[in-house]
Amino acid sequence: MSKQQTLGSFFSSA
Amino acid sequence: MLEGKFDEASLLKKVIDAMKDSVKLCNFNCTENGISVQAIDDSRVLLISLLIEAGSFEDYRCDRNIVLGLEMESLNKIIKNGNASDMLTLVAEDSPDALNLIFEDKRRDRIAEYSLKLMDIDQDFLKIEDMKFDAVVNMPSAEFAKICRDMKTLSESLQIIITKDSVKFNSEGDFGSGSVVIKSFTDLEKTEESVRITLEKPINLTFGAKYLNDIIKSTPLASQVTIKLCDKQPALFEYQLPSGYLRFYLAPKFED
Repeated sequence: MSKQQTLGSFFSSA
Repeated sequence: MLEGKFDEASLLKKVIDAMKDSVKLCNFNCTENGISVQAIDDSRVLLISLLIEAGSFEDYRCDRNIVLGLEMESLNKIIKNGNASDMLTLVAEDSPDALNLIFEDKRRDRIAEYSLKLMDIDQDFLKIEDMKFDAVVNMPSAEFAKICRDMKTLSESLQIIITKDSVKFNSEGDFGSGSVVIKSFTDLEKTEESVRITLEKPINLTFGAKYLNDIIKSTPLASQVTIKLCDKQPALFEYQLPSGYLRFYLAPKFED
């Protein structure tokens, strides 16, 4: 089952 | 002081219309180069990056950097009061409490002026490095919008599969499934109808249909959309403005 990823897993907070 | 005059209110109307259902509060950062926004939706799946360069305005000046914290629904209410063909001027002082919006009818002497209260918005900012993409698709934005709408009737997920010279949009639902395949195509007379696929590696990615159907609210902004994809990375959907862009970064779905 595919899971919706969030952007926090790919981009870091500035 | 900020003073930005659009020849037509339609550009900002379309931009706000494209953003307002995804993000509620936005900081509009005004500099001498133009106005930019980065905003993330509540579920942190979709990021909007807007740049309206000074060149998109008829006249533009911004002496000092100003942040305008705006509630999108309120801004939209005011923006809707102006006619698309009106000239629209945005005015804000250096440390503003409000954004003034002035709509001027070009044919008649009618001037409508609104003031929108600003908010202090504490927004976190994501650093987006230069991303590398394995596939880039340029296609008519209206066609992309129709595919996203049609496929959403079947499933809450939309799979995008790219091989050599075709893009397949695939939807597997409870009651049935559907797919649309589009191929590279060059229309020399109507270049906006063309489909261009640049591929380094084949792509098979799945996205939430709900988010794609928010992104396609940008369709009136540009005749073409650019879709940039990389395996297991957020996709980039870009609509060009006369000078600037509206971009959406969308996190994919995959098995952990």
